[in-house]
Amino acid sequence: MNIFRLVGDLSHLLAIFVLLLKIWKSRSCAGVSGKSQILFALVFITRYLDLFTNFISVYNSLMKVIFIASTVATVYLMYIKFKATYDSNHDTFRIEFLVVPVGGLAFLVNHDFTPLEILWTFSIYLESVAILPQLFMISKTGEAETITSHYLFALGSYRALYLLNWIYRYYFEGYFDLIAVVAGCVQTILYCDFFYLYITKVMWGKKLSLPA
Amino acid sequence: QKEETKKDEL
Repeated sequence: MNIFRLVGDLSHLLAIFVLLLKIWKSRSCAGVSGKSQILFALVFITRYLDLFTNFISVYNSLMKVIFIASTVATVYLMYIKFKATYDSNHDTFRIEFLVVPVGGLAFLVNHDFTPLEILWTFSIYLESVAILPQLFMISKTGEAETITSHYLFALGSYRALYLLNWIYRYYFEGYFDLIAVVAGCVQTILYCDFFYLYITKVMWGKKLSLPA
Repeated sequence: QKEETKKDEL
């Protein structure tokens, strides 16, 4: 474990709980893409199947449980409890256009052609594009609530920190996973546009609104 | 050979 990965995981945890609290406190999921949340739930479920078979540490297992539980809870709040506030008119990204190609790629490009490894690879590829429905929704509505932009900033930062973690591990541990690194670069690049808007606007107390 | 690199990352 290194500081980049630890801060990255905490940033990820923060993002998930900021969103969960936003929905729970405001009793509304306006401006939040339910499709992205479904994709994130799928990412965690397919990635953490080794939760019971491959014990790494208490921290690792605990975080896996928290990530799965909190993301499933978010999907539940969005599609069941506060369904009336779900903005389905703006959450129209066709996620099958993500899941199918990512599924195919996971079969073709992976480290080991075994079910667990292919599902892990699928999860890594899917996570890199899972935020697209949310970014698409913001581009359609033209703006995002400040709390939602904090969520996105924390979420985008987590994988950027993981890139630093992989640089650190490459030089100090000789650890390198090309699939995770490439997908992590794609994932972080997708946030660049948002990071620019966040830093130039939200940091100065303005609302995040995309240039119309 | 396939070294068993445990997946220790989240």
